[in-house]
Amino acid sequence: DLVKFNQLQFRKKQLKFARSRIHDWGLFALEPIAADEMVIEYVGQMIRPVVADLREKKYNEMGIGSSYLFRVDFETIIDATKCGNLARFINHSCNPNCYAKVITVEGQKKIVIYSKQPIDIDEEITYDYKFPIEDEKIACLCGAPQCRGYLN
Amino acid sequence: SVLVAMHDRAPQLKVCEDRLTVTGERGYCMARATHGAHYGSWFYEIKITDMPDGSHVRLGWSQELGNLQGPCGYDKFSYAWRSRKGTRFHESIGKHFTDGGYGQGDVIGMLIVLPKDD
Amino acid sequence: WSAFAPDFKELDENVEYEERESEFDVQDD
Repeated sequence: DLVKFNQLQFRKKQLKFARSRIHDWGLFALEPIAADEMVIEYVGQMIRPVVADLREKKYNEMGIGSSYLFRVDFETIIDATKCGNLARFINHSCNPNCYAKVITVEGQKKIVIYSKQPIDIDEEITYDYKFPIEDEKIACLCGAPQCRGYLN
Repeated sequence: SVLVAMHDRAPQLKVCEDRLTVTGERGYCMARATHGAHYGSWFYEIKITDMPDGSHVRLGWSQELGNLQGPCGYDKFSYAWRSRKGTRFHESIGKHFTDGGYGQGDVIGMLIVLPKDD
Repeated sequence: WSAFAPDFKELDENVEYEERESEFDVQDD
């Protein structure tokens, strides 16, 4: 993982932020990406779950919603709401072309988005958010034939 | 003898060999003792042996359901007195309690008076 | 894209959040 992760650092994929058919804005490939390549790391602030719970309440009150909180493990959550990188703009799809994986690099856990299949130029980058099931539903707009209808 | 509990505490806290000294590094969390008070009047003392710059503590009483990943006084199951400014907390609401806080070298006494239920 | 989050801070890698002493307090007189 370390070697591959370093490749990611040097081989940052060319991506662009543009209008998305799925939801407002999204992330698109600016170069062809082969299957099983590291596309981008999901970067943000590392916080404890108890702090994430407080922020989730606060963000919901502010109308931001909590969709930039990404659980790494039982100790750490990555919060990309106020600071992070382009990865926070990747939309969800029920039939995604990427997937998220937690890897450990030099003792640090990182969330990395990998491609599942070859991705063409201008294709939108998507992954399954795998949100926990909740009562208050968020409609899914991915438009995939096997869309589950909700993000959560 | 009353000690700091080995399991009834946030795992990220460091408890010394004597199990009477607790140290936390990152963000508030809680350790409870091995014994609880169920009714009647109980009192315990804590000596603050070390308070590095920028460190703080909240001491008090917590029921077993108090969230260990938050400070004492975080939810409705615990009550705390803070070293900074001497504020008292319950359900994360701070209220004035003493003029000025406490710190290294102080001995803090905690009394609880619980009615004997029938 | 930062136009969509004016007070947004761009990061190259994860940063550890330093909790404040009053992180959990609802109000603190």
